[in-house]
Amino acid sequence: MLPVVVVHGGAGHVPRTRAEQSLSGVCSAARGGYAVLRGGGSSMDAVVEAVRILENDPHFNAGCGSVLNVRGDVEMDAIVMDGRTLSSGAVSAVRNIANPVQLARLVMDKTSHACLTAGGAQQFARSLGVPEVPQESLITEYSRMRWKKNLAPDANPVECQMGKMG
Amino acid sequence: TVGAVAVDREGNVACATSTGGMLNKMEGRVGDTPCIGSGGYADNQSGAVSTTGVGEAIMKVTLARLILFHMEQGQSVEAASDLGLAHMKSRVGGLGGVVTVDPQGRWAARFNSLQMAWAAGQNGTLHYGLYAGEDFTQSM
Repeated sequence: MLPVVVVHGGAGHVPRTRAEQSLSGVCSAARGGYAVLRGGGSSMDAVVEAVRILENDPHFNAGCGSVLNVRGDVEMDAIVMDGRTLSSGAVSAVRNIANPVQLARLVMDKTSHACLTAGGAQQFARSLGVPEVPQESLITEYSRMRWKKNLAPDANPVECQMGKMG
Repeated sequence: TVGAVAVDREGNVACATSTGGMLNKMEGRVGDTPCIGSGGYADNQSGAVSTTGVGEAIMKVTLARLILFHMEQGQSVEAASDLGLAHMKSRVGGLGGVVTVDPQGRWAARFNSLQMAWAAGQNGTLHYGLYAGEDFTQSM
C-alpha cells in the first residue's frame, strides 16, 4: 500500500486567466500533504495541511478568496473525518477565521459534537485561542467583483459559479 | 470549494473539505461541506471522499457516502465516483466533482462539470489536471 494524497479545487468554471494559478495551487497543496505523509504523519495530518494550503491561496473559494454572501460578507464551512474511528468535526457559517479546516479539526479533537455553527463556532475558537482575522483579509478583488456582478436582478450566481457540464 | 483525501502508511484514510459556499448566497445558507456524508466521508473499511459542486444537489444524494456505498459493493474508485456523480446529475440535475481513495491507496479525481483543478501525490510522482481526461505527471 502506497501512501497518497489527492486534492481538489472547486468543480465548475475556472476562467482562462486563473487556470494556471489554480493548477499551481492544487500542486502545492498535494506536495504539502504528501510531505506530511512522507514524514510519517497521519492521513488526517496530511489532509488538514493540504486544505490549509488551499485556504491560504486566494485563487480558491475557501478561506482567503471565499465568495461573498448577498450582504458582501464571508461565511465559511469546513469538515474533517477520520476513517479509523469515524470521528468527525465541522464548522458552518464561520467568519473571521483564516483556516476553518483547522477549527473543524479542533471540533473533532476537543468536543463530542459533530458541528458548531456561526457564533457558537466563533466562541469555541476564541476559547481555544484561535486568532481572529479581519473580514477584509479574506476578501479578494476578484470575489468582490463577482459579488457585484451577481447583485443584478437578472444574475444567475449558480451558473456563474458552476458553468457548463463537462 | 477545496478538499483532500489521503491514505497513510498504516492504511488509515481521512478527508477534509472547506468552502466559502455559493456566490451571493443568502446569509446563513449552509451547503453540503459540513454535512457528514455529503461534503466528505472517511471509513477505513471502504475509503474516503471529498466533494465539490452544487451543495443542495450533493446533500440530496449524500454524494460522498453514496460513492463509498458503491465501493462497498465492489466498484473501483473511478467507477464508484462516476456512478455517484451520474446519479446526482440524473436525479437532481447537479454538477460536481470528487476525489476518492480506497484503503489500498488507489485513487481517482472525477467530475462532470467543465473543469476541476486536482492534484495527487504518490510514490514520488505528482499527478494533476484541470479538464476531464487530463493526467499530467512530474517527479516530486
